[in-house]
Amino acid sequence: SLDCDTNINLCCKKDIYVSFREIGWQDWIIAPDGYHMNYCMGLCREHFAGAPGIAASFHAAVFNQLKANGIHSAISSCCVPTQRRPLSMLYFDPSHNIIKTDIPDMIVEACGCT
Amino acid sequence: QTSGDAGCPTCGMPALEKGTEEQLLIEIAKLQILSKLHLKERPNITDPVPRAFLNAALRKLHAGRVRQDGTVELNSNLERQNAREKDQGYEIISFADPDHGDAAKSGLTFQFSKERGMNFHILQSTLWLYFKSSSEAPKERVTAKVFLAGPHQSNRTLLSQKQFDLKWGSWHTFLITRGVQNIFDRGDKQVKLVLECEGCQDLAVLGSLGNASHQPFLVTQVRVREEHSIQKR
Repeated sequence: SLDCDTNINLCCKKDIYVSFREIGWQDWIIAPDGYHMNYCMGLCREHFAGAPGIAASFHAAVFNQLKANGIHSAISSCCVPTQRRPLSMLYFDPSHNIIKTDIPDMIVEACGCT
Repeated sequence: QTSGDAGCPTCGMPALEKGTEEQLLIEIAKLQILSKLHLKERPNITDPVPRAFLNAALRKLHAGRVRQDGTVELNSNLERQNAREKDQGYEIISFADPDHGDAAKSGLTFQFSKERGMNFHILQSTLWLYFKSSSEAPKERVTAKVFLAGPHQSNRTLLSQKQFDLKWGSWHTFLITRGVQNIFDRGDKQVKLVLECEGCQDLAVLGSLGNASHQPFLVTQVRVREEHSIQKR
């Protein structure tokens, strides 16, 4: 998975950090201070979308071979999250209890082409 | 789309300005977090739990969890077990409400928030109490009992009991999973407990309400399932 920078317009992972202090939520979220939400952006060109490590799945790699051979060529490929991990949170609920939970699929770790 | 290289060709929407895009993403992230935590809005914390309560509770929990037989399971084992489960799990640390607690009668009240339409499945609920010997004797054999309070004194239900040597101050745990599940099944938002200690010279040794680092607390591990999805299943 590529990390986005100014020179890349292909499918890549863009870093974005959500600070709970900056959005004014530090009074009820005990930990963490924020999290790397991240998102996927960029183009999935034909030759690129089927490349190992970039294709979102084996199905995507096979499908791109079909497209390269002129079959289903009208269908385009999109840049999407391929690996995600949960966010562990410790926070106060409205009754002032302390709650620990893991919210699944909150942090994008890698992107690929469908 | 105009340059042929910008934006997603299948989205049919123009790319947003950089600042606007990030602001929109953060707003969506906020809504998503509230939704995943089953909250309609951010909690309004006017009187937070003192840090001393929180630190003491987290320090005790960090050492491990309590099995049905009273022994302690390491957190890493429990986390591996939770990882195999598909539903989202929560661990709630609730401190005895000092406004409702009656230290003289060793009564403890815990408040819970429960949204309508949510079904709590209690995996384990453990009451943590700090006992301290009030005498100079090296140790005393005592029996501590935890009851679920009923509308009348005679209606209370025994949830857990434990025999131990009361030496100097130490923490003890009581598994009360069944009682807490019954309370949630009834839709109540309060857990009212009564403590009794046979052999303790003075009931005031129980609970230590008002003592910041020895505040009684209840640790409840739950899985939340929405009722309509259960009916559908």
